[in-house]
Formats: sequence, C-alpha cells, structure tokens
Amino acid sequence: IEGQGSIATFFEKK
Amino acid sequence: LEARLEQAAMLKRVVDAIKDLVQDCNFDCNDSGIALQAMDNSHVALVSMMLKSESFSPFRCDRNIALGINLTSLTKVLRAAQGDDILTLKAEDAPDVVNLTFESPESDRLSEYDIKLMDIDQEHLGIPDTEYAATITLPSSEFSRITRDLSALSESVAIECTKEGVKFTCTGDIGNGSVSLRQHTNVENDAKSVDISLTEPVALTFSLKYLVNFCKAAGLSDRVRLCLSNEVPLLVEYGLSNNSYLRFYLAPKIGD
Repeated sequence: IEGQGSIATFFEKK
Repeated sequence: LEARLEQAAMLKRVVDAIKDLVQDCNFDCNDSGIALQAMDNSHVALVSMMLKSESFSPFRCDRNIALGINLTSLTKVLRAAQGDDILTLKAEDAPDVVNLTFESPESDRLSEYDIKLMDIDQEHLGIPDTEYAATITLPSSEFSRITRDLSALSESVAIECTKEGVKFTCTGDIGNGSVSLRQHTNVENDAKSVDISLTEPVALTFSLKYLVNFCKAAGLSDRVRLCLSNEVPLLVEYGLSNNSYLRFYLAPKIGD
C-alpha cells in the first residue's frame, strides 16, 4: 500500500 | 488446559472483532491466561489479545501450549454457542484438537465440539512499553461513528491532538471533513466522557480501512483508548473485565 508503513519496522522480532 | 468462561459472548465477540484482520493464529496458553498476537497479511496492523486467567473460573494450564487455530473454523463453532452459555475450552498436552463445550445455564443442554489444530509458525514481535504523547479515552460508539463517517470520504484520516482537543480530518475526491472532540466530563454517565491526556502535540495519518476494522470490537467495551506518539504505531485498546484486553496497533502512513 502506497505511503503505508509496516508494523514490523516498529516492533522488533522476538 | 481447562478454561471456563461464564459467558460465551466474550469469546464470540473477540473472535468476531479480529477474524477479518487475521486468519490463522496461535492462542498461547500459560498460567497467566490466553494470549494471541498476530499481524494482518499486509503487516500494517497487529492484533494483541490477552485474556487473563482471572477472566476464567476456573482456569488451569499446567504446561505452556500454543493452540494454532483457524479463526474461520472457530467462528463456525462459536456460532453454535448462545451468548449466555458457559463455555469451556480444553486441550491436552501436545494436542491435535481443542475441545469446546457450551452449557446452557437454564437447561440441561450441553454441546461439545473439537476443532483441529494447525501448526502455525508465527513471528512474535516485541512490543515496547511506550509512554505515549497523547492518550484519548472516548466512547467506543463515538470512535466507530467517526471512522465510519470519515471513511465514506477518504481512505485515510489525520489525527491531531493538541491541548485544545483531538481532531480527525480527512480529504477525499468529493470534499473533506473533520470531527473535533474536546475533553469533556459527562457527570451523569462517565462512559460518555472524553478524556485527553497530552504531554506533547501529536499529528499522524492512518488508513481508515484498518480503523473501521478495529471498531468491530466496539461491542466488547463502552470505552476505547487511543494512544499516539509521533512516528510510532497507534494503539487502539478495548479493555475487558479483569484487566483482559484487545489491542490493535496500526502503523502510521508515511510521506508528506
């Protein structure tokens, strides 16, 4: 989706 | 695992609220309760559910287990439960199925279902404890109305929170619209109050499609809490009894 950030870039993988 | 819920309605509503966002999920069971964390397919939103052991009576979980469940299957089975049925979830060690029983409180009717479990390899994200710059608590029906009304005009909404209040603004092909709310205490019915706590002004833009989806949880709680900080995901929280909760995180739109 254009201009839409991904949640995974904000929360680190455990 | 053995977990008995006084009212099947709670689980029915939780699953209804998240089933269009996430499909296959692990229900992680341990002695503190039943938790679920899952991202939607496009990795824009994250669902985090916690049903604390105190929400069940009794609750017993001798060993940590992950129950991989397809929510469409769970919805089919939960449709067989009346809202006021007593619901019991049971699973053995290393289970192939989860067992659900629905007991009618006023008759001798007992129904019992098994759902086949799936092996789900799900990424777990660490959600940091965040001191949000703005926290807005408002009636969940009000938030539903705002997202529904603005989604008719636009795909995205700008949420601005200042000491004046919170403003939801959208711009679309047919025109634009906005809804502003001020801090407001309803002395007759506190559930209708709008509480705003702010440490610094915030302005972020979000996809309305996801917010409309989150609002399917409005039946779970009279109140919803929106937590915002610049450049971090929005937290939309529906509190349940016994400190249980259903939380949605939404990544902000970037650009401009």
